[in-house]
Amino acid sequence: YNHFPRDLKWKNTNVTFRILNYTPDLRKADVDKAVRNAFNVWSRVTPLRFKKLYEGNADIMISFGAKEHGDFNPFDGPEGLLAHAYPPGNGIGGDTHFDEDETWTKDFHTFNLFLVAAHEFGHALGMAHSSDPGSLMYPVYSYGKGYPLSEDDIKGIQSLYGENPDHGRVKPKPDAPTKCDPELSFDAITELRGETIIFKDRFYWRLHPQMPEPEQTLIKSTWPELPNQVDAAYENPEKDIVIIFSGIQMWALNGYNLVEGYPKYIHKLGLPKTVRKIDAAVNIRDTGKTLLFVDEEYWSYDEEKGTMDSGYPRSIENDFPGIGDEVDAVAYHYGYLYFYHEHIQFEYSYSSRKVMRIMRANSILNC
Amino acid sequence: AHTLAKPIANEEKDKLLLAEKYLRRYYDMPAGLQGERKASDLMHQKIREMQAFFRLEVTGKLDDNTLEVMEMARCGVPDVAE
Repeated sequence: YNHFPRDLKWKNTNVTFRILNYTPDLRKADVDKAVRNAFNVWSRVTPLRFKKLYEGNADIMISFGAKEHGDFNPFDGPEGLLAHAYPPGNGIGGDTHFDEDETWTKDFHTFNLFLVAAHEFGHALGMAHSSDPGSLMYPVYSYGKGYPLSEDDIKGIQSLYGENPDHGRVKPKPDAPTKCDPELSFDAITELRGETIIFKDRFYWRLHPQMPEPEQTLIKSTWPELPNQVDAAYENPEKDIVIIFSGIQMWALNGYNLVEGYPKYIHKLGLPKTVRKIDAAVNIRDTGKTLLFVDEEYWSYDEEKGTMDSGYPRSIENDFPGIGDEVDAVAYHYGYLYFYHEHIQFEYSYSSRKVMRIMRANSILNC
Repeated sequence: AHTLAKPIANEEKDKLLLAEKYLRRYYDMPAGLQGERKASDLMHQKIREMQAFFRLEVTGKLDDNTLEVMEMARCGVPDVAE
């Protein structure tokens, strides 16, 4: 986390705010609720208390405006710059402005007013930007459900104002996974148009042969419609789509766009209703089959016919000797299957049907 | 050849303008003329600052990943404390 120079903060923990005008994108009550909830995010973890005024000067004056809106710090039209706020202080200090050229929403469609307001009020209380992609004070917008403050955010605001005397411990948003943690395991892995995408918690790493360093991003920053947790994923290169599994649902992505008609239920593939989650999935380009791993068994799905092959499920341990009986993620490259389970990676030769190498899972992340 | 050259030049120019605007607003890059050479050094230095902040590969060059982040919707408060 970062603070503003000289750790600017409100001297009094009773801070007042006033909403000067409203966006036509939402009902007035929805704006009031988003603002109140955004302040609650910070009051839950500090002694700060926020009182709403309806006239006169408040510490934090909140308004919606477009382009040049009176502070010589113009907005830029739709997208791009969404809002800004001033650090604690007299006059314009603490004031928070939202760009009326944006579309303000109360769901995952861009841009969720509650989330942007919670971020901006962080500035109005003395927080600067954080470089942790999982923190609320990260400069780039991303949608997520649940309590938006990460451990990083909470540490930052409490070092300015202390803890909340009336409130027990708040469960922060989990921090971003670190790629070289020796115990790191993966949720899912897939190819995507020549890149490798590795899913872990709410994040994914993107690997590209020309990129020396894997790039970590929030799943929802790229695909807002996807859930925060991915169980399995695979690319069907023939159809240029990636299928994402989470629980009993599946999504189809064409690059960065969601394919019409999704999400669907995984049972549409022909899996029995008893299956509630797919652990790993991989398309074998040479055979056109997609293997779906569930607990200690796996199914084979014929992409061309669009049906499950008969004679399945079969035992993982029997058909892929040496990799154990469960799989977290799996990828296929040039005749080798790469099975990931916990922090281990098995390189398995599809033709000679045996394990060729055993490595740490995160060796794929240059660790 | 002449028409082909123009769109590429325009595209490059657009990227440069976007980056200049971004670095002025969020990384305190001074506006105005600083002389060709100094302006270019300054720009590379500010690009490196921004790449370091966003944990991108620090090259000082306006590569695709850097431009992609510059085009993302974000907060208007600078990333460097003023």
